Amino acid sequence: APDYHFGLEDGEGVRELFDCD
Amino acid sequence: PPQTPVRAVMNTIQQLMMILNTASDQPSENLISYFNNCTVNPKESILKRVETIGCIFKEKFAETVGQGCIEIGSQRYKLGVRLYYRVMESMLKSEEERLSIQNFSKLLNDNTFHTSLLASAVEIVMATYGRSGSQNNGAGTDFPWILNVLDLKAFDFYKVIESFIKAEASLTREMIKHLERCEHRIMESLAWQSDSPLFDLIKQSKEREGPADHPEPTST
Repeated sequence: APDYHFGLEDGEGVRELFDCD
Repeated sequence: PPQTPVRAVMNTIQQLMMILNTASDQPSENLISYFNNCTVNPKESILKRVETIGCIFKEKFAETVGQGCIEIGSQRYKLGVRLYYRVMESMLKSEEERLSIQNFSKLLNDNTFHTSLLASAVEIVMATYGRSGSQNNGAGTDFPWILNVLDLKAFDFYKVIESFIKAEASLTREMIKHLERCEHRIMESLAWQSDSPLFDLIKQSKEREGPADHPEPTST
């Protein structure tokens, strides 16, 4: 099976994903 | 770090088990210093949440798997909390490098973030250690059981998956595959259930875009 696909772009992390930036 | 064959071979379940078996049940000093750097120190709310969710989890685990498995539920949760603190610290380190900031007050005081991160950690522990002592009746706690127990929306759980995999270098290939299956299941169905926050986000982004400037002429 293929490896995990890391899809988040550079400017994206948990801070942005949870609107805490 | 991206998944590599070497990482996959090196990382065994024993490695994470050894790490978790020796880890502390409390936040590390590093993690405490991140809490102290916050405008609003989140430590008390984090400890309270871990305790509250622990009671709910153990009760539901016993209800689902059997009262004889109360101790197993307690052990699973304990290891999950250790992994939760470990991954949180690792995430904050990489966010600190990425953003060159040390005050994560808003994030560390965000209930959804913590609940999602804790749910992922407990899910990984259950998937790794097995969901019950005996092989037969653990199935009831398969994903997405943890979401219902923690009253967590699948879409919010989905938000931490990639960052969790990036932050925890000792995850085995199988554990990563398990999280990936959860991710796919969320994308394919769970995130589209009627109460999903996804629909509000779609609506908001539509409102931000505004009406189309020049709607295409209707073809005859």
